[in-house]
Amino acid sequence: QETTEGHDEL
Amino acid sequence: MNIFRILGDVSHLLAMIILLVKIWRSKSCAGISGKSQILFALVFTTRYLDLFTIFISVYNTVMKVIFLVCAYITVYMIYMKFHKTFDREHDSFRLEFLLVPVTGLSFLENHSFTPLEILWTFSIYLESVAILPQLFMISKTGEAETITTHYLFFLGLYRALYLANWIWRYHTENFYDQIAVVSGVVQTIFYCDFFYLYVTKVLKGKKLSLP
Repeated sequence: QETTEGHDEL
Repeated sequence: MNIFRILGDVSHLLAMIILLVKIWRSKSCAGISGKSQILFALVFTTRYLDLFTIFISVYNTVMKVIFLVCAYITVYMIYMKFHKTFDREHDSFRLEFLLVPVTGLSFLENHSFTPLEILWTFSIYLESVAILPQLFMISKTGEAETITTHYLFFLGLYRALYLANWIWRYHTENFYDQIAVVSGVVQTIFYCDFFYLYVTKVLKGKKLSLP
């Protein structure tokens, strides 16, 4: 799945 | 958080510190592209606006702040403190050739059409090409100081480790972010030629110079 809620990577 | 991700972040941080130490110790930013550094400052600024909207972890917040501070100090060193040593003549890459397509693409291909998300996408696309003015400068002058090549090596290593991180996350968490992955692959490809020169020349104690 793709995430669109916030990006946890730098 | 996996080992590839941690090592990737560490090499990213290390790259920025190497660059700052090089400039500070030699009191010179000769051979460094100010344009690439401005682009990296722009990358972090547009990507880390979520510092104000979402809390992910202490690690995440601290690293974002450190990256932002390092990027702005570097730009300050090049354009203010040691501007007399800045090789403006050879830093002649036309930024609009990067900024215009990257801006257009971030409006066309993003996760959602909201200001923050478009800026995040812009930063991801821009990061993948931000090193080009630096590589262009090296190809123009035909050489690079050894410490500059260490900087570039760790910067490229960071992206390569992130690729491993994404493969890991895809298999363990079923997570993938297509925009980040495609841009990350493009970004890593730009470093391949440099990696080759780094291994065959710099690691054998020779200076990086192009024929």
